[in-house]
Amino acid sequence: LANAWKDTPTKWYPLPVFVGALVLTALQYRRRVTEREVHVDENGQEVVRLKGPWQVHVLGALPLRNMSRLWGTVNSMELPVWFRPIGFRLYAWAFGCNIDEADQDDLTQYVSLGDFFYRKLKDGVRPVADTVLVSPADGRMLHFGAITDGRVEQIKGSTYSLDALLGIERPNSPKPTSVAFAARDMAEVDDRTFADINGIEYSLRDFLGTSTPPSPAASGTSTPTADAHDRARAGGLPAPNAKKHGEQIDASVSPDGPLADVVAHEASVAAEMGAQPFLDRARGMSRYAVKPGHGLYFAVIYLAPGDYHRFHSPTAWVVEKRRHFVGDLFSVSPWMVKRLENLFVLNERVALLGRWKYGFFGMVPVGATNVGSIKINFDQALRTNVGARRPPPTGTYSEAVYTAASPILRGQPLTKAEEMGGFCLG
Amino acid sequence: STIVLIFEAPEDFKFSVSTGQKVKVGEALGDV
Repeated sequence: LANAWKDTPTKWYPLPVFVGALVLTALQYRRRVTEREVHVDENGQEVVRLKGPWQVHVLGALPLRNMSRLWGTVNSMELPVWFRPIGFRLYAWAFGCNIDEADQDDLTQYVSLGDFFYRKLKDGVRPVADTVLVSPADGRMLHFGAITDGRVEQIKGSTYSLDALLGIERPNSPKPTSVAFAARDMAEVDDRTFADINGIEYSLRDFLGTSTPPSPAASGTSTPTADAHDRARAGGLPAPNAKKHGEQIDASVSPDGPLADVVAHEASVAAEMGAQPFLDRARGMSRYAVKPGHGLYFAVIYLAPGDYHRFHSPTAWVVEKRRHFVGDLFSVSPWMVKRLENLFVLNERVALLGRWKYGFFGMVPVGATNVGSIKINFDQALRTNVGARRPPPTGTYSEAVYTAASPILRGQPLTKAEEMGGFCLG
Repeated sequence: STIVLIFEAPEDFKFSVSTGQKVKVGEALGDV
């Protein structure tokens, strides 16, 4: 045997062509079968299951949610004052935090690691670019691109369903009653008049200062008409869209009080957004009705443990609803993203859905094992990473609608780079 | 933690970042 192993010469010769063709056919057939293998429930919704190498299944067997909450509890413990500067500097050194940017120069003011982790930044350390879309967080661009056929690319060759990520129903599936976006809404919004805070009606177009029909090219600055100004002043409203992109509307013409502030804030967002989204709000909510000449895009930003963990509004937009998906809490590190299919659909997340000047806009903060808690500043009712005996099945969500947050925009208006919330330890 | 943005935009929308690039709050991601 030893001689045969040593002395037998290696002789290469080509396989017959039909063997190669057979192998290629088999590979092609296998790939097609795998692509078609989508599990759906009785309503036709895709059922997302844990898929990946053995490491993923080992992690999936761990009580990640309980571990995350324990991690949060440990990190919310008050640290001795003498230890705080040492401990936080050590953490900053290990994870690359820039302590000089934190709004508290005195590190003893942070009572726990969780408190330090959720630190604010000094004013002005993050200049805002003059583009329609800016980064909502400090982090690393994991992936971005166009969405084709309702699938978002997680990594090269691996996609997940947009429907599953956002909870958008298929056209033929029964819709929950809370989802009220239909063609009917578009017609209603088109020429609607609104009662303002003093009961005086005014038209949405006048408020936004647009001509009829509104110009699709309106981008943050439109010309107010004299009539609109007068009516706005008569009703105690700020002059419609009177300032340039990014500036605050002069609130001196509006009445005193918190409601006046809300209206001024709405007007500011409206000025940045332009008038178009109000007329297209229903169309913008579904991938099945993207406007001609438009496409759907995605961007994924990963926040490392040392990064600033609050997030800001990436554009001027109106959040109409949030969907809280209770799920697993896998790590979302690039290592895991490469291995676990449907990671962003499996994990706990908060889908904020709304509209911006070009139509639909959605922002989805996704939790992870170490940062399972997601806070939204304007949604005090939201509770994430909460212990439960039996978590709901993957894909189910609880929904809140922000219609009452503003009388005019029918949602929560946000200006570009406005702080929205953040991720907390555990 | 991760943030996923999904949005509708005109077809001439262009991202101004590259994969793996570090970004900060307020930094340009893309424009029309």
